Amino acid sequence: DYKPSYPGPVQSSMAQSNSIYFNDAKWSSMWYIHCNDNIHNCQSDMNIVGAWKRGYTGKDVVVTILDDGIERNHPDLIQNYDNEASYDVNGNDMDPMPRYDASNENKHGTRCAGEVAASANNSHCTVGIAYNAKIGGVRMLDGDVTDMVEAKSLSLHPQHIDIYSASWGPDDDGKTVDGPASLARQAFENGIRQGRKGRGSIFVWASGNGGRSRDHCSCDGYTNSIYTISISSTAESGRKPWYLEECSSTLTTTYSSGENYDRKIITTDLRQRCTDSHTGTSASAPMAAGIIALALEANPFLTWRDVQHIIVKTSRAGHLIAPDWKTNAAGYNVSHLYGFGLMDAEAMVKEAEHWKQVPSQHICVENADKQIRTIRPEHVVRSVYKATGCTDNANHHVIYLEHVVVRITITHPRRGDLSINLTSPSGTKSQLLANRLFDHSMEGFKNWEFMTTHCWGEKATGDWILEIYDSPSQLRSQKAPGKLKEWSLVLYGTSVHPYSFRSDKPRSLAEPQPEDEYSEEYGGPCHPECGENGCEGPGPQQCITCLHYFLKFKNNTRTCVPECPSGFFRDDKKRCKKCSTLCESCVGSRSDQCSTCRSGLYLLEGANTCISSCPDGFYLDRDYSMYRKCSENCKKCTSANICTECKTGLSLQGNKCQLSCEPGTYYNGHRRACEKCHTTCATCAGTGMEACNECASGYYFEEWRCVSSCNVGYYLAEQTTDNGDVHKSCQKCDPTCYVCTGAGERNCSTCVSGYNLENGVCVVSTICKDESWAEGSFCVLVKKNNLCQRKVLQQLCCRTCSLMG
Amino acid sequence: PCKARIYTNHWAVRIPGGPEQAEQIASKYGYRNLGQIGDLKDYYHFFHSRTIKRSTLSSRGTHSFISMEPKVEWVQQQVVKRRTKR
Repeated sequence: DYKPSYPGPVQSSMAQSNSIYFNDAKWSSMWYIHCNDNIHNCQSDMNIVGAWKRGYTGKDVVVTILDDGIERNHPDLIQNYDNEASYDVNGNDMDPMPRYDASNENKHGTRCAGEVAASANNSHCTVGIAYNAKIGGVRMLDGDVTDMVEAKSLSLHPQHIDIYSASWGPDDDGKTVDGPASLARQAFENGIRQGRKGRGSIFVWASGNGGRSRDHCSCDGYTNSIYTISISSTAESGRKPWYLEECSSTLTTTYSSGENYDRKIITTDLRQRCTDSHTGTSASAPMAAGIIALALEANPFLTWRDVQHIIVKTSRAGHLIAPDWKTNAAGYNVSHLYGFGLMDAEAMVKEAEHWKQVPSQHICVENADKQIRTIRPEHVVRSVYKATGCTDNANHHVIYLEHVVVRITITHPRRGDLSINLTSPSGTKSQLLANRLFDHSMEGFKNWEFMTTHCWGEKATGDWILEIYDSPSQLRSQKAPGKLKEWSLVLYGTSVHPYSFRSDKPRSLAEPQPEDEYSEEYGGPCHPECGENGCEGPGPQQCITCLHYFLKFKNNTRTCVPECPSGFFRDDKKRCKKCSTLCESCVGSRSDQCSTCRSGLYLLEGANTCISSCPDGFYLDRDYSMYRKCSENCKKCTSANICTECKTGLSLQGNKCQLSCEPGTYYNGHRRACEKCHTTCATCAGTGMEACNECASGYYFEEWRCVSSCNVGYYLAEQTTDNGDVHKSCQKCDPTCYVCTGAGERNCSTCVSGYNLENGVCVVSTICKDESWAEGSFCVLVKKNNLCQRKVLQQLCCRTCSLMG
Repeated sequence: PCKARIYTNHWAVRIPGGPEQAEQIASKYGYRNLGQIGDLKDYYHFFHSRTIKRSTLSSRGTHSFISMEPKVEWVQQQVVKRRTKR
């Protein structure tokens, strides 16, 4: 989908305009080299074009492919082919041409070679990542591969060859444990010590295609070696390809094939052809070799360790998808799938340009722990070793880590049931071994070296925790449980901070840095927030280590801060890590770890999440800017004790919700159950006939109880409600009546004693004797307050009380 | 696949005395000296034509007395390794 700008006259390969265009047939299909986000949804951030634009194309760098030969007369290879970097170990002659047969078996080496250094702009096939590098091939897989064959290949002309790329290894069948034998190990060490005029050969290795057979690249001694740069793959989407193996020794990743719908890698093929069928980690290793060639052109003085340091510093997690990304204590993101992430060619050449060689490597072999421990099924054996980093030996003292190796001897009835973790003093956990379903071997591990890169840049001293898990995948004889016989730590690294001699640049160059005025060795004062290891300049972003916390930016630079800013939280490794976007402050990076919320959002009590609208069962507590839970059983409320709607099965009693009981029963708060009402009640609020809310049929309310018939002094009254229902209840008679048939004093049917009934009205029946002194306003009051029935008052106010009305 | 070791008729030997001495020792025990192994100093590739090319048994015979030769520091009969392309 890359639309090359129409050439008119053929453009120079390095077009002055922004895009680069080559006339090679497959140039437009090479998404992993030239496209980037803003061109038709293309995804590649190995920034190879960025390195080319800086003028680095692999000139004067020599790469050789250890494989089944190289078709040196392929039109895309012939120009860069280097005879001095080639040999036929299988045939014991100088010509590495592959053996041709109908199966086309021996195409692998030629395909790898094209990825590295196929010529550019020659109208043929493809363009190599280091298209001006010299490329050779060693034919060594097409015959009996012995320790000597490997040694001869790995130690071919180490003063002439810079980079050896190998896309092969022990079987990826998920049950093999194998690695370089003594001669091949000699060859590695010889290359590292003497190669490239003492700067060390660069060995690049494909991490393995055993994903489907559940293989683990820690069982491959080539990728486990500290001398090889183990390369894994990712698909264009950033997803894990089906073939990928996991392990802690992988250093970095480049693109390769993925699912059938993912775009492919283009390269040269046997019989002068072109192919997009080169797949797996085989395609990734040469790609990495090509990128390293660009960095070596930028700085030919890089040592083998400088190259690994630059890779660690510039590789990025980017869009690579892995469940186990973690940030180690030195601030590097790392995963068992992709190592430190996708290689970034431009960042590498920029780092390389000004790179100061890292201090010499120290090797600290900590004492072996020879205490034998039994490994029982479903149990974990935990062994803690307090490492000193060989402080007592100046030539072996390691403070800052690079590789960490665990040498281990285990006997076990079924090796595939074992998994092993190693946790560094800073808390970084490396999985040294995962269960391997198909590994039934009873051989265990004999002084096997597991390696992790995940502690790179961390401090060496402190407690290292080794954990061995035995998870039986099938029934096993209990007779001979596994035994951890011995294990020891080998710490590789430096006794001084690897970048403390750095002159000018902060930790990462992912972004173009303004030429800062500290191009000389910085000897000035450090920022107060810098730790004890000094700094590369006066700013807080130029500290080597931080006194309090450090904040890491997207471009991998970091700055030292006294406290983490709002929107960040501090973790146990002195890092300021981002809160979830909705949090103002938090205790972790998940959205349910907020402690306060951004404005307009409120913390949901109990969930520690920030939301904008109040959910059912909660109310807004403005004092604390949070949504708090309503009281129990309440569905909606306006405050802690004002419920406005109850949950189903409950009914609102005042502001509270209570169990809604069947008619004829009521909710007993003590017994927390519904209990029967009094027989006279249809519904009630409690026990007894005084608690009726409604009367049973045939009963009527009289005051606050239900009666079957009205008592003396009450009459049965009927009320019609708005919707036409007739309600009957016993109403009080008029005070002048003893018994009545209706309201008022005209419906009396019986009078109190001393009164006579005249036409439904009760009048005083007594003859008044002489005029009393009280007649007048006093008696009027007596009568108004219905006190004429009182005997004394009746006599005192005889005349007034006997008057009608 | 067969997991047995497959021995070849090639040997790696370490002779610190230099190429001439290696040449002498090779002919003394009936080997052909195919020269130094890559860039590994003092390591030589010996080939014994009268030994079975591929065998599950490491070879016996007078040529194996080379390991007793005082000037020979180290001897390794080459074994075929299973290696797969990735």
